[in-house]
Amino acid sequence: EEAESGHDEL
Amino acid sequence: MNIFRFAGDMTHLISILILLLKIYATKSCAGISLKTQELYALVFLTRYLDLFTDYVSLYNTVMKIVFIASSLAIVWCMRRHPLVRRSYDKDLDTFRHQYVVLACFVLALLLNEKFTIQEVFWAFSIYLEAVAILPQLVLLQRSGNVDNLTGQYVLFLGAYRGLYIINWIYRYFTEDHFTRWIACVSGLVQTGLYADFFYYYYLSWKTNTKLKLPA
Repeated sequence: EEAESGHDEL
Repeated sequence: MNIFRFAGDMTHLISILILLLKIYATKSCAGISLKTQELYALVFLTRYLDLFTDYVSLYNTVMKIVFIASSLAIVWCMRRHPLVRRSYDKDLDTFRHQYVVLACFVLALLLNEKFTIQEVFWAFSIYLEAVAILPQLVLLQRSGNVDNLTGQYVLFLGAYRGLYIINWIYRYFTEDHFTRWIACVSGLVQTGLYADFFYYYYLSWKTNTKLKLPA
């Protein structure tokens, strides 16, 4: 579920 | 996504909605720092620049929109709502938050995961969120007014911080590549400042309850 930018946390 | 992070996001959202509803219901924002609320709105706006570029999940996108909308709604209420804005403690909410914004931006230029616009603003939002409570802490120390800062608001804010720290510990042990030092270190600083805010909240709440008792 990783975003490209690697930030999956809010 | 683990239960700790989900619960942390929910308690964070609830704390914002409690504050928004309290302001809207009482048509008063006495004791609330507009500067802290503006810093929170700035945190969400700079952290979710990837809202339209990176799709992580429906949950992620919906929550980002809700966080941005609710934090802007609080700022709008405190600035524009004819009744609410009258109760704003303008002369007490004097923390010079522009210096904090500048310091966080310089730090983000130096300490980030990748020197790109998105990453620098992401790091900026992480550092800013850690210190965003300062104007509210100063206002609380000066005014001692906890009318709008309900106990539930403080409770959910504390739960959000606690659950996120547990989430990081959980991810550290369950995921091999979990290295988010920027978020973790900044989050610990933030939790420390929240503990200070909670301490002053308790003192003000105790004093107020004493004051409210029939003399």
